[in-house]
Amino acid sequence: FETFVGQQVLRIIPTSDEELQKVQELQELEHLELDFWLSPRGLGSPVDVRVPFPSLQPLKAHLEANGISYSVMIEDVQALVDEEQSQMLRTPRG
Amino acid sequence: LPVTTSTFDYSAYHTLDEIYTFMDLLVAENPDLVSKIEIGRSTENRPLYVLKFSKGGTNRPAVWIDTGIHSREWVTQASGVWFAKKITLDHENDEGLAAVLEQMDIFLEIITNPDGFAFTHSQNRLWRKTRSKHSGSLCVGVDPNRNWDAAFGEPGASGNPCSQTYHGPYANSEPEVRAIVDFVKSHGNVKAFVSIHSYSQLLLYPYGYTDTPAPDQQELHELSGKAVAALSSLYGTKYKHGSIITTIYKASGNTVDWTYDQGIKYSFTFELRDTGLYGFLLPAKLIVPTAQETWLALKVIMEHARDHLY
Repeated sequence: FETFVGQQVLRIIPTSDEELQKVQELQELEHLELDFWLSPRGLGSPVDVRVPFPSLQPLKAHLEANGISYSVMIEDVQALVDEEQSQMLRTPRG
Repeated sequence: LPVTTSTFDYSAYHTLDEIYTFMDLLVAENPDLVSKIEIGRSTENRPLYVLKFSKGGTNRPAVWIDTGIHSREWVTQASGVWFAKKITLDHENDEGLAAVLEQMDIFLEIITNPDGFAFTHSQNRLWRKTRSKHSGSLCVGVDPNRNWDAAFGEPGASGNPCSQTYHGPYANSEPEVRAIVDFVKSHGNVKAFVSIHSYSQLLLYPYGYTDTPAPDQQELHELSGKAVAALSSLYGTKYKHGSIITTIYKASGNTVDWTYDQGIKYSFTFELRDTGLYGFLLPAKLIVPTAQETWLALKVIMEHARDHLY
């Protein structure tokens, strides 16, 4: 089973056209293997992106270098998956 | 596995087999209302089942609802299960629903992308696409919401098989999509079509591929406004509504643009909860509230379609 250890989901809210453009360009950076849960759609609208562990520091550095603020929406994706799995196992199945 | 749909746990996530078992139980318990139709097979040869809720008649006007076309959006399949049970519970007691079923049939496809759904349980919880393979690429799957014959392959979808929005090699290349296309065309009397996704709390109508307003834009906007008002009335969940292209972004080859261009006026796509901290890992305790509030909006759309048959 593919694990999501060390992966995070970042939330970026572009506040200028320049920031929006930069965030849109992230979608083209295939080597980062970013998974856009909410794609860029406009100023003030959140962009949620799941980031594989090896891409985490490069992406954060890229955002910070461009002055784009972000927050960590999901600190540990695997922890949520584990919690979901344990909930399913706890569910009585007859 | 539960022996009746009354003991089924609607506030938990379930596997493909469990949901298929649920469907069989529901059909067995409600033989005069519910039947199960196989409309095709997936890439990996899984059956594509649709539940038909009907009080008789032949080829009556119909409402189509699908959930789970993006496999990782688990709250949608779980909501589909809840909707199915809700219809059987309310079909006589709920005046609005009873009136809909007096004139119309309801078709509900709960697991629209079974290969992807099975993959989310066995390999990758966050898998979104189908599981079709493409020559010349190591990447697997097509976005089944970019694979329809509505401005297929134009801007608003990706030509890269590794992208989450890969449109596929040609329109209807995915058997999961083709099966619905064939069903809708052969039925010929679908009047409302609602395709359900998550997450970002939106109710959207055509178009996604062009910013030219749909000819019925005003009616669709008013109807979607009423639907989200009904939804919000239960728990105060905030929804936006509007056309796909003006509310989110350009999306070519998407489901409801195709259905609208086929003449299904009441074509909508939902984005269910949540915008919060969980994304596609919505806690199971939120399944039932999500389904409950969504059902109120679905009823508004169904009742409007019934009152405005065309």
